[in-house]
Amino acid sequence: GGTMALIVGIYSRLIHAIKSFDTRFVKDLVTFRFSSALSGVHWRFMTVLLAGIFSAILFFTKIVPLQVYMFTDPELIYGLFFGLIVGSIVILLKALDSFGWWHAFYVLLGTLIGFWVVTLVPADTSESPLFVFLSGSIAICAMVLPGISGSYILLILRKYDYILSQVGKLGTVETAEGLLMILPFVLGAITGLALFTRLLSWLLDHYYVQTIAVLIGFLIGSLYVIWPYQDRSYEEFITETEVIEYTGERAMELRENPPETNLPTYRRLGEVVNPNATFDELKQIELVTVKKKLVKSDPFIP
Amino acid sequence: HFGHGLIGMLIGLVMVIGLDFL
Repeated sequence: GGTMALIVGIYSRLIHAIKSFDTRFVKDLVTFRFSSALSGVHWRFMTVLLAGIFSAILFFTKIVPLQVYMFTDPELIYGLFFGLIVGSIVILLKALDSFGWWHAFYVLLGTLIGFWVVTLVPADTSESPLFVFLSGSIAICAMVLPGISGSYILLILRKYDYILSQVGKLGTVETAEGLLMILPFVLGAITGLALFTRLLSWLLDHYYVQTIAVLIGFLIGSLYVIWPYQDRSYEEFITETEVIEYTGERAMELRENPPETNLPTYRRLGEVVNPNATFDELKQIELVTVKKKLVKSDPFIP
Repeated sequence: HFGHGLIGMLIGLVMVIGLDFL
């Protein structure tokens, strides 16, 4: 989320740019006054940023699939981010002019809050639209804060699998139901982003050094979970279930070559749908798509 | 995989120092 923006020094610009997409912009847009709509927002900055994000997503999922390496070589990937963040902390602290003890206080405050957030334990929560709305607004706040990831907050609130399964419904016969369930989440995210960027931009305008010091603290607090050497435990979410023939080609193939389970997503055989069928040929079996997500990690010194 | 973590951390540090230098 906000980590990279803080590291490369565009954090303040990012927050102000997000904030510039306000109700006036929406009003101009729906009344087709496009030039007026564009004049009030930081569209050049956002277009370049979004183009960068989009090409990075393509590059790091299709060409260098980071999401796979995070599961197969976690030490290398987490090490890379650990080094990146340690270096950035030093550079960012040096950039704060006239570092004094009161800066150290804000950095410590941020570190404590950051550490507290990244070591929270998942809690069971309600699936009412109101709570889903709230989850969306909290997760988006985490997304714009450095050191804390939005998807991690969803895990803590036990809404990650819920949102994922609703997104999985899109494009199937349950599209309408999925959309209806996601709607409170999206509305929450928009509301959260609008309110939180206003708070952050006010803080950056009035207490710039203190705010940046707390944000650097968040980065320091997050080092605990970024440390490359950890005992990691994962939770598996079934995102898709398909019923196939028990003796069919795909089922046989999976029995002969069991799937690699240290991948972020893989397909494996589930339960037999009709175990009482007379012949194996009549039986049907579930083919499930499993998504793995890191839920707990305990750092150790190698 | 002690070495992997070390190599990763070094690459990360070099990247950020390089960026700052530029």
